Amino acid sequence: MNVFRLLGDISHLLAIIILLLKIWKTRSCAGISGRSQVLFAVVYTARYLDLFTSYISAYNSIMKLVFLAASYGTIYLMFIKFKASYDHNHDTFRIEFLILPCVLLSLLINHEFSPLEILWTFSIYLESVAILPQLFMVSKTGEAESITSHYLFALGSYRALYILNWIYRYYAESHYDVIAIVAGIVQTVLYCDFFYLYITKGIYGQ
Amino acid sequence: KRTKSAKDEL
Repeated sequence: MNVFRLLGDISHLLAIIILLLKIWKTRSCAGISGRSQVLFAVVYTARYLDLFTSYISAYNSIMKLVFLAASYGTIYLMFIKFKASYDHNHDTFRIEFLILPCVLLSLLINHEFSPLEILWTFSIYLESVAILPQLFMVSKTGEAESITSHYLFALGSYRALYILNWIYRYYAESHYDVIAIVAGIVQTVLYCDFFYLYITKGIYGQ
Repeated sequence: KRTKSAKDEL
């Protein structure tokens, strides 16, 4: 563990908490893409199956459970509890165009052709594009509530911090994982436009 | 030899 990864995980946890609070407090999921949340639930489910097969640390296991519970909890709030506030009309990104290429790519480019490894690789590829429906929705509505933009800033920062973690691990531990690094860079690049807007003028209330 | 797997990460 290093400070970059710890800050990254905290940023990730913060993003998920901000989202849950936003939906719970405002009792509305307006401006939030349910499709992206579904993709995140698929990402964590496919990646954290090793929760039952390999124990790394209490921290690792607890965080995996928190991320799984929070992502399914968000889906419950969006599609069941506060279903009336879900903005179907603006959440229209075709997620099959994200899932299928990630399935194919994970079968073609992976470290090992085993079920757990393919699922992990699929989750890495899918996570890199999972935010697209949300960014697409923000661009369609032309604005985002301030709390939603803070959520996106924290979520985008988490993988950017992981890139620093990978640089650190390359030099300090002679460790690197090309698949995670390339997907992580793609994921962070997708936020660049949003980061620019967030930092220059806070995209809310545009 | 550089190790490959990043499975200890979230």
